[in-house]
Amino acid sequence: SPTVSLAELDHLVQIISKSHLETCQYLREELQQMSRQNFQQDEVESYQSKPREAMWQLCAVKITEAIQYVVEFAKRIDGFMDLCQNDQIVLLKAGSLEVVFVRMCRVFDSQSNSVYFDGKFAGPDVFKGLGCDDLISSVFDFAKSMCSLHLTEDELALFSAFVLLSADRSWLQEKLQVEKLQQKTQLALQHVLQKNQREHGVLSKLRCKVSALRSLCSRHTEKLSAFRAVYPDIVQTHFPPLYKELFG
Amino acid sequence: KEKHKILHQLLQNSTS
Repeated sequence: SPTVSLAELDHLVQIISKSHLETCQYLREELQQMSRQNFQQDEVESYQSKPREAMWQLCAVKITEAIQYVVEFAKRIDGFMDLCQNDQIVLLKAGSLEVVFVRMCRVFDSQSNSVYFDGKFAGPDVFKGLGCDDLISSVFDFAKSMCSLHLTEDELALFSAFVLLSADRSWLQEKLQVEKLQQKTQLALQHVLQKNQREHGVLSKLRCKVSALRSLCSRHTEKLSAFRAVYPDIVQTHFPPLYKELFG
Repeated sequence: KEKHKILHQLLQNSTS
């Protein structure tokens, strides 16, 4: 494990938190101002009555928007742009959606079990038209359990960076380099958790989240393949090119 | 590279 001074850790925390805040899509102040308005029943029904392919396309667009912010986040993480291009792509292909799921807890309301989507707060029933009820309910459960950890923005930023810099992704060319970055990020996360006087259990709870994220993402890939098998042309012509690059 | 054209582009755009 690398030797890192406390000053270096503090610096890393600062850089990663700043990167997170600059690229988090919605600022805290914006989130507070956002009316916590849930979709009305008629609005929910109008989402539910959309054709399956239209709902998939809408969600692909929203996911892609969120992912573009994650790419910007990655670029600002110390050391990420020093990795070879192959590894930058590998890490983003595997980790960008995971970070979107992590960030989802910022726009999730546990009390009403709803997430900010398309202008208002949406419960799982809004996504019924996708035909992936089990995946949607797992995503909501994940967001709820992330929320229950009450992470600060600093902690969330470092955990997102830790997820993105996973050194065990397949096809990495300079695995050791990524490993070093991830270890440093983990030390910075531990440092912040300690400084914030969080209980010891938080880190192990976050480790469990890593495997939950992998499962969510592989299930997303499975659902996309099933959808593509039925609607190949819709994916080909109507889905955002970046989404196709990442998940195609 | 062709396969990840947009990702490459996004990575190369300046972060300013």
